[in-house]
Amino acid sequence: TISKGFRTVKHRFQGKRELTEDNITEALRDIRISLLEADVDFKVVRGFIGRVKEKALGEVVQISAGHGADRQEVKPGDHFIKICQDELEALMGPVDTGLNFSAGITTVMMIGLQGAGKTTTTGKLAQWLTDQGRRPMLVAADIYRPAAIQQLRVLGERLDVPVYHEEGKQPPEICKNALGYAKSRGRDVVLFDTAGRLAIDEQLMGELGEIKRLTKPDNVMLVVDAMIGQDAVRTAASFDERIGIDGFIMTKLDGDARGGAALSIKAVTGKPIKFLGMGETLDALEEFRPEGLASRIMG
Amino acid sequence: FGQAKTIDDDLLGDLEEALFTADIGVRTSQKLVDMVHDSLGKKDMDRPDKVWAALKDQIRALLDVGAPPLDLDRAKPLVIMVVGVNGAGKTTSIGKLAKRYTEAGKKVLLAAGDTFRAAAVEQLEVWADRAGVPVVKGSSGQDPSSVIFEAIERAEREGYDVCIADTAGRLQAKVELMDELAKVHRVSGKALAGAPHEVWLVLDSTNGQNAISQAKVFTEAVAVTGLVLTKLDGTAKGGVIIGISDEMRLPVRYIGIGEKVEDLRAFDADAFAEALLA
Ligand SMILES: Nc1nc2c(ncn2[C@@H]2O[C@H](COP(=O)(O)OP(=O)(O)OP(=O)(O)O)[C@@H](O)[C@H]2O)c(=O)[nH]1
Ligand SMILES: Nc1nc2c(ncn2[C@@H]2O[C@H](COP(=O)(O)OP(=O)(O)OP(=O)(O)O)[C@@H](O)[C@H]2O)c(=O)[nH]1
Ligand SMILES: [Mg+2]
Ligand SMILES: [Mg+2]
Repeated sequence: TISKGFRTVKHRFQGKRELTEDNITEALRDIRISLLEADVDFKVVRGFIGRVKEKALGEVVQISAGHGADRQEVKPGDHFIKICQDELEALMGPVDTGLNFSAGITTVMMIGLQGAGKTTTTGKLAQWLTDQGRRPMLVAADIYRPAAIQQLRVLGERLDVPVYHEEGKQPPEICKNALGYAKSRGRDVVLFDTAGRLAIDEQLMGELGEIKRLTKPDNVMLVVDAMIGQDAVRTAASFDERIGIDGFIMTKLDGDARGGAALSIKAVTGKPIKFLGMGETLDALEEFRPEGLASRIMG
Repeated sequence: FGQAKTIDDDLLGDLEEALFTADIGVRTSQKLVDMVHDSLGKKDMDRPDKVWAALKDQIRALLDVGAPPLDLDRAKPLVIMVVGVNGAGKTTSIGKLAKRYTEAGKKVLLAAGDTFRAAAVEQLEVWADRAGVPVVKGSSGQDPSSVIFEAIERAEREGYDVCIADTAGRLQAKVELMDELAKVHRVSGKALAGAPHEVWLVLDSTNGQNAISQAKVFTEAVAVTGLVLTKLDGTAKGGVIIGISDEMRLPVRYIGIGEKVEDLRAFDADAFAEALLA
């Protein structure tokens, strides 16, 4: 399926017999605008446009020098779009979804900015795991947000999954003690729901570092809102540098946000997109597939 | 010679980068650059300090939408409906406003209009407690319109000055949820003629271009009268509100600069423009 952005490009090349530097430049101008309006990172767009231009111009030289004569059979618009699509797929990276499961208890640490969807997604992952025949346990490690513990407890009740919390304890200790509790109850996956925080908050980033040090999680998941703009790369890079993320989950894709940040975060951190949040209910979680997201970003 | 007719390419590139990375968007960035261009004398075009100063002025100009100052006394009770997408910071902002208005001597009542999300009412109750104000709540899953209707009636009956209604987060692309919001708006008017007197859209400053669609679609549904821009204590600049101010003439009433009850400020366009270009 071809997206609107690509259709505009195809239109540009209609009736043209070949790729030229001029029509490539024009098409790239449209694509650049489309990607920026889709919230793809400014520098990632610059890199993408540069690489596509180089490849496309390389083709022009090839064809005009009489090489690849059989390539003239392909319409220039389709050929140019193929270059863009290949480059987009390269940016999205190989598909690497799902969680790292360990032999004993598998641990998952959910981190991210305020309001990204961590608590809800923690519940969704618990449902996903239960459907796979596993025995998850949720850990309420957000001691700051009003009624955060209660929120996770309500989700746990809906899923018939235990929720661990200790009044008056700090998050690192709560998470560490949760592991012993999970073992004693025969739970095999433990998910830590942490408080939303800014990557520039030294104290709270230190707290995450401490949770990680004490629990050595098998999966550190950065939860990111699909509506996020140019701050995506700054934030993801900081979380990755400070804590180290294994993958990220993009939420609220059931709206009309283009989700360009998915491309940027993957391009800059190299970490894979694992899951997509597609609604407020606990069944609204999908494993990432590149095709859908690529065409949404291209517009 | 020495008289630049246009802004130097390198400087233009720097301007563009600053504008785009602040989430100002393609259309508005272009408009700002054109405005800077038109406002500068020929000899100033190649002076970076003049160009950046002109940019700050034009940003200020676009943010000045000519809205009347907020008048909390123009109705009693003044009903404020708070709306926005999921996780933007509505409930937290309401808690901060409740405290602020109480400290200004107003009698404030809150309406727990999010009857959908897990522990939404409990969350608002903690904030109400911090501000020392009561909350009108319904039962889980109750029609939010009826909860807010009851709250407005009580506010009127018991002489409250301000009634702030929390609503559930919703993505503007969801037609049935926008219809629900429109119904809340209509029903408020039945509880008290003229209510809601203010409809504030809460925007998360980490949002990119989708904020424009939020402003447009929410305004179509419930005639938004003002904006609250949250999470400006982070690294995001919230530049998307410049285009929104320009296109829709919506005033930013407050900004959220943290998670504590005192982390709310009245919007200062000058400080905002300054921070944006920093
Ligand atoms: N439409 C939609 N809403 C979502 C999705 N994921 C989460 N939400 C909603 O987004 C809002 C915030 O979700 P939370 O789970 O509370 O976010 P959080 O990251 O835990 O927030 P903090 O703990 O405050 O940092 C809630 O209204 C959720 O219902 C999604 O995929 N789609
Ligand atoms: N750093 C920072 N965090 C904020 C600010 N405003 C709100 N938050 C946080 O953002 C998260 C979401 O806030 P809520 O008040 O639950 O947002 P909401 O719009 O009511 O969310 P839903 O009802 O689920 O749609 C919470 O963790 C808040 O503490 C702010 O100005 N700065
Ligand atoms: Mg949470
Ligand atoms: Mg809320």
